[in-house]
Amino acid sequence: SPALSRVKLLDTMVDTFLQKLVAAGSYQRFTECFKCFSQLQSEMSQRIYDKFVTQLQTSILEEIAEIKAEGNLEAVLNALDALVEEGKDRQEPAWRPSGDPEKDLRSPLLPYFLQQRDTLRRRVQRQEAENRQLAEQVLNGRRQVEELQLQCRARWQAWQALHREQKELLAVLREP
Amino acid sequence: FDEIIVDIATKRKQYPRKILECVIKIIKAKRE
Amino acid sequence: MSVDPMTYEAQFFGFTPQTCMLRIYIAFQDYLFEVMQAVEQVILKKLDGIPECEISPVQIRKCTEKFLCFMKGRFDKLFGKMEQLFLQLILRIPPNILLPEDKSQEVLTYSAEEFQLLHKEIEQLQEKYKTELCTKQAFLAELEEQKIVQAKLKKTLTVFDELENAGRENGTSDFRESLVFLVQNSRKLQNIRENVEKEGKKLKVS
Repeated sequence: SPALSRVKLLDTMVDTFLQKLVAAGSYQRFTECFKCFSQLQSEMSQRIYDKFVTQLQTSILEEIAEIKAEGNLEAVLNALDALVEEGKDRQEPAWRPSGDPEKDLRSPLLPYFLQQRDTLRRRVQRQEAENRQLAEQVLNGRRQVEELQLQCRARWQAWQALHREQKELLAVLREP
Repeated sequence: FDEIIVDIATKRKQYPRKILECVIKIIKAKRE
Repeated sequence: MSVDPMTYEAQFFGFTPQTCMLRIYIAFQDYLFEVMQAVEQVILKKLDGIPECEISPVQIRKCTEKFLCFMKGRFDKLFGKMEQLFLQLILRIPPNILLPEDKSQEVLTYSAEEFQLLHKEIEQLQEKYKTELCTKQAFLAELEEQKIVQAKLKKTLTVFDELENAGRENGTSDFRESLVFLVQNSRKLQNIRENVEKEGKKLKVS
């Protein structure tokens, strides 16, 4: 049943495998093959057969336990169960590596490049707005400089005129 | 063949994250 | 028949399911052989203990091989079935399942062209940002310059103001007017002097 965890499923399959293997290698089959011995020592033969079955089962189950422990298989299979549970609502086939690393790398990198682009967009916009203000200030400054230059020129010209008057006065004063 | 499969699968698992870390470092460096 | 390398499963498990099954198969098979060997050893030992036993070790070996051959056949068949089920139901990533490290593959997918365009846009934005920063530097530099120039011009105007203030403090509200006034007065004085000189001459002559 789908509700069965993978670990449980694994144990069930191994048990079934063992049951069937032992069922196939029945005592009857065993005595058929070891006919001479089982006729001679039937009781012993039964004990040896039972030991054979027990030992085989123990060895195989110990092997499975060892493989589970070695690969941390239980935790891994439980994690897979969780993944399957999580994704059970989606029916369509999920993405799989295409074999083209460059192509497969695009998606993991994309969010970061999109974020970089958005950050840059924001910064450019912010800088453009700041520069518009600065441009305004520069234009105002230029106007002020021009204004001051005009004022200075006007004052300078006034003094120039004054200077001419002064010269004229000197000329007048100096006249014989 | 098996080793190649495991090698590729391991790279597919690990490399995107490693490459991502490098890309993020590059983006941050560029930003700074 | 194309082999399914099950790379996606290998990505999750860290080993290929087929290797895992091979590992289990070999281990199980070894145990089967070992247990069979133990059975044969025990039987031979038992037979040793029976006086005038007619059963030879070769006969027992034949029995062992017969039983093992049968068991091996069933073992392989059963294991094949179990392997199939393992690979289908346990060691397989269902087709609709995506591994956590690949989550981003579902969120956003860009074609190579779109990705290229995105890169291009980023580069353009970087250039534009640099340009804007340079523009900002240029503006700030000019504003700095303007400050200096304006200070100088204001200083010049201050000098003019101080000159006029100096004049004002000495009674000449407007330099120019006062100079014009001076020039006019000087001319008048000169005219008067000339007249005086003329009169003086006349008097001498008379």
